[in-house]
Amino acid sequence: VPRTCDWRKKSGVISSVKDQKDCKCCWAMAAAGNIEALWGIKHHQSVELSVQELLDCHRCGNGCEGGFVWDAFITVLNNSGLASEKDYPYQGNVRTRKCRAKEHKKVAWIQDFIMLPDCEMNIARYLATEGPITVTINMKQLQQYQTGVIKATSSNCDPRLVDHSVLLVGFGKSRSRHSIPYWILKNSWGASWGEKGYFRLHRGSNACGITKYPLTARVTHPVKRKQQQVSCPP
Amino acid sequence: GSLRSQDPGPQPLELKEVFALFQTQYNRSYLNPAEYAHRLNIFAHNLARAQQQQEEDLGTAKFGVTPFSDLTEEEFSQLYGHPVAAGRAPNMDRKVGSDEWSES
Repeated sequence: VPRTCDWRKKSGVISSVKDQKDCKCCWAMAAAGNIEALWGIKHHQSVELSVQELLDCHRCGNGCEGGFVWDAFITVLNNSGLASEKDYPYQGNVRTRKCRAKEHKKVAWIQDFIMLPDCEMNIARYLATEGPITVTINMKQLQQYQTGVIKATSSNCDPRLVDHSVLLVGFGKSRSRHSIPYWILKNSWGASWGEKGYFRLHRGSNACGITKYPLTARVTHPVKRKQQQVSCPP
Repeated sequence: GSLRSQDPGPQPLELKEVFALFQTQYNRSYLNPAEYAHRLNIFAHNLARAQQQQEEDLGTAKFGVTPFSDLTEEEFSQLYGHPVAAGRAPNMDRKVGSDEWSES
């Protein structure tokens, strides 16, 4: 496991920070961000995927009422891929919703999805070697968060009560006197929140339940031959 | 910063000034004076909460005014959280789809 990793530094991997507004679609935004990143890493091709398709084609048809990351991956598998954000743009909480997956060309697809073991070392290794993953955390500490590394305890951020999905894009150590290991996470509350839309959580203490649901799609190389290995920028 | 350095805490006028800055920064307006007073009250409560979080945090995080400072904890949770999943995700120990990945 490298000391630091930040997929934001690799061009074409991490898309711009989104704003879910009044739609509870963090689960869809995290899943779309995961697939976009893996597609960028494996196919060397930058894509922005349709979150609206994930919402409209959600098995319950009401994606803005909340959901889970695995629902998003199942939708992508059922629809044999996902359209681009440009073709099927985000509208959020619109009144009339209908799955329009068949009307649009698929620009990315997945082979399957997995849940990683609940071990932060394993998560770091997977993140560094394969790419960003989704995690679901207790968001209690995020309402008043501005900057820095959140080091919560189980009493002020219960790791069992996870209610917000985000994309894990890297890890590192703070340069303060007592260096603090942290995770770098991409949120979906716009770029004016937190650290330009991102936040950092303490690494190594299952802060806010970060290890409860570490999920990722699996995207293979376009052809089965030796590919140039893409590594996470330090 | 100025709020935290005050003792015994922000006076009503200062709080209103900070709230006015918040409204400008995040483009917030309220329907009537009652709603304004309600949101101001929540804002003050959240500032106190942020200060408490700041004291409790063991890392380097800074807590304070954010786009969500005029929402109660419950409203914030209802607007942005999703239902808490009980137990483990369904059948997540099994792969979805075929073990043999297709070339096409």
